[in-house]
Amino acid sequence: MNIFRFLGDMSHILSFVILLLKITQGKSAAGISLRTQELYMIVFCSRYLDLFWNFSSLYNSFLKVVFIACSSAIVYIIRFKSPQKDTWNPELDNFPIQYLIGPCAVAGLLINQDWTPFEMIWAFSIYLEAVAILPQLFLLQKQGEVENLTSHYVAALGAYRGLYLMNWVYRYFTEDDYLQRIVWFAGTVQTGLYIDFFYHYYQSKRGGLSRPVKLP
Amino acid sequence: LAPERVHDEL
Repeated sequence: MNIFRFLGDMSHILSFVILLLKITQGKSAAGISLRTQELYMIVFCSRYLDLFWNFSSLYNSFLKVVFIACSSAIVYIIRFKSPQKDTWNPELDNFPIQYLIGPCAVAGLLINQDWTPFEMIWAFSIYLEAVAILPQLFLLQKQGEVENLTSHYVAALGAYRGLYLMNWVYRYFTEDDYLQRIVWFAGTVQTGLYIDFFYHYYQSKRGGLSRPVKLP
Repeated sequence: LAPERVHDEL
């Protein structure tokens, strides 16, 4: 464990806290992509199957359960609970996620770590996580302006994988046989997708006054 | 076969 990875996990947890607060307190899922939340639920449920047989640390196992529980709760609230479910707009949030899931599944089959069924599923979850934010970014693009809490949610989510990139650099230079090309590649793509958002987020938050984040 | 490396990251 190193500071980058710890901060990355904390940023990830923060993104869950912000989103859960927003949809439970704010009683609205407006501006939030259910599609992206469904993809995250698939990512965590598939990647953390090894909860039952791989025990790396209590920290790891505990957060795996937390991430599966939070992502499932978010999908449940936006899909089934009133009044949130009425604030979700299927016409706006209509990104064809099958075009994300399909290629990631093929990539997981072809490019993975140990050619075992779990490793294929694990690689699938890594590739899927890299593109899972796309429906959310497309929704924000359509709306042009980003609600304040939503902008903090997306920023925390982007920061989590950005911090993981630093963690991989740190581990590469401090551990001898550390090699994780799959997550290095996927994590770089994932963080890259946020660059444009980060630019507009920074522009809107600069100088302290919180002007709304505007996406062109 | 390389020993299966346990994924220690989330």
